[in-house]
Amino acid sequence: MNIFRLAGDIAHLLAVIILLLKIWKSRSCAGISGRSQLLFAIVYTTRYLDLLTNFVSIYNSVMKVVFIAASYATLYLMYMKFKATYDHNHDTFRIEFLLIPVTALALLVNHEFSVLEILWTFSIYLESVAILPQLFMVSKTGEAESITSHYLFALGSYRALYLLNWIYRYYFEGFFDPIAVVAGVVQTVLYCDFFYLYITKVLKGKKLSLPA
Amino acid sequence: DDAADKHDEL
Repeated sequence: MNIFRLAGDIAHLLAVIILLLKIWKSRSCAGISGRSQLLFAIVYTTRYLDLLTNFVSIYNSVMKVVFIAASYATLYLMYMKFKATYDHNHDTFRIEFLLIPVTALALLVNHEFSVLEILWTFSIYLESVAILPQLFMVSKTGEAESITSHYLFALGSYRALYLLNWIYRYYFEGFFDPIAVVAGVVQTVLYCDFFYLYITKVLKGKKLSLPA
Repeated sequence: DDAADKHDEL
């Protein structure tokens, strides 16, 4: 565990908490893509199946359980409790366009052709693009609430910090996992446009709105 | 080893 990895995990945890609090406090999930949240629930479920087969540390197990539980809690709030506030007219990204290629890629490019390994690879690939329905929704409505921007910034920072962690580990531990690194780069690149808007607008107190 | 690293990272 190095500082980048820890900072990444904290950013990830913060993102998940911000989202749950935003929905809970405002009693509304307006502006949030249920499709992205569904993809994240699939990501955590398929990746953290190793909770049942490998014990690493208390920290590791607790974080995995928290991410799985929070993703299902978010789905529950969006699709059940605050369903009336779910903005499904703007949440129209076709997730099969992500799920089908990601499944094919996981079957073709993996470390080992076993069920758990393919599910892990699938979750890494899916995570890299899971935010697209959310970004699509923001671009479609042309704006995002500040709290939604903070959520997106924290979530995007998490994988960017993991990239620094992998650079550190490559130099100091000789560790290199091309699947995670390439997917992590793709994931971070997808946020670049948003990061730019966040820094130039939201941090200066303005609402995140896109040019028409 | 790398297999253990995989389970360690989140």
